[in-house]
Amino acid sequence: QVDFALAIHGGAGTIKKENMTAEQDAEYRAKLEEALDAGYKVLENGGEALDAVVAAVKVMEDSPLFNAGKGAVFTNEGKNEMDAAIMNGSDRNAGAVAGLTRIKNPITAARAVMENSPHVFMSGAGAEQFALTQDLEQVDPSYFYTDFRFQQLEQIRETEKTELDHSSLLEMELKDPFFKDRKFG
Amino acid sequence: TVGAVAKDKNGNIAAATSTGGMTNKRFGRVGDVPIIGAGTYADNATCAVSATGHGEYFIRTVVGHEIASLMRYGGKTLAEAGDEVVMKQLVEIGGSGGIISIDKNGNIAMPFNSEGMYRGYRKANEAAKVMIYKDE
Repeated sequence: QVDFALAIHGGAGTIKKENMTAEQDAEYRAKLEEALDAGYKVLENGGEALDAVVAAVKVMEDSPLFNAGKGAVFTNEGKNEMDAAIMNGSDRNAGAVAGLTRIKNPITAARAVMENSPHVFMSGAGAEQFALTQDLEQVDPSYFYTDFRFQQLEQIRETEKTELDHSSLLEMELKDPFFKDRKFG
Repeated sequence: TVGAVAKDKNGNIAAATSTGGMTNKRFGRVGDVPIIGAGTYADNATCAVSATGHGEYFIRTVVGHEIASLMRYGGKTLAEAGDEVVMKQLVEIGGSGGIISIDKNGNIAMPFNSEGMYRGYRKANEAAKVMIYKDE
């Protein structure tokens, strides 16, 4: 039996070695390791699993490399709307939020729902209203903007304006792994 | 989508997930929210799970709870249950993505059916392991 441990993910998809530069590869690995270290430190010092998962997730939310927090993708309206959830295995208490736009680390809002409300899931304006009463770090919505993600939205918007043939669709998918997911937007 | 699962020294486990959803989402669609039971789940008796991928498929498969149920009622190990759900059930309905998971003994499983998944783990007194591609 392992005394303590943690695992993390930073997203899945059409991620191929040939599409990554050595610099990008190294950048992702370094940030993943930083997130692991943040969670590991909590556990090593006798901290709770709940605190460890929040510490690890916050590192990734603060990085523009991942689709969460800073670097989140854009909605059709050109906004960043973020969602988060957390669950504690010891009592199966849980909290989730959807559609936040101003809380720097959405995972802390999910935890606040779990610990400071009688509810499990809040969404949209109400979730934000609740989060703003929880002494969580707030930011201007522009904090979440990244040029890369905005260009992704622009690309998809552009394709919706024109009728595409099969080859151009394929071309878009090869250029941008997220394009493949357009129907889910 | 980012996420973490952990087991602490007291034997408690937890899961957390955070996401921006999908580019170009509209109509108040919440298909990528890490719904409790689907994208995020934790129960000390079985496992903690955080998921990433096409959220609506993960909701339809109730991924986190399904893995826990296969362990609880089917006697499967964490790895067996994760493979059953991610590599079979999700694939059958066209869902792409993966999960990270941990059980009460600190076993870790990270199955995914996509080309790659940014992922990593670290166990007590061991070095961190970070992986991106399928063949790692």
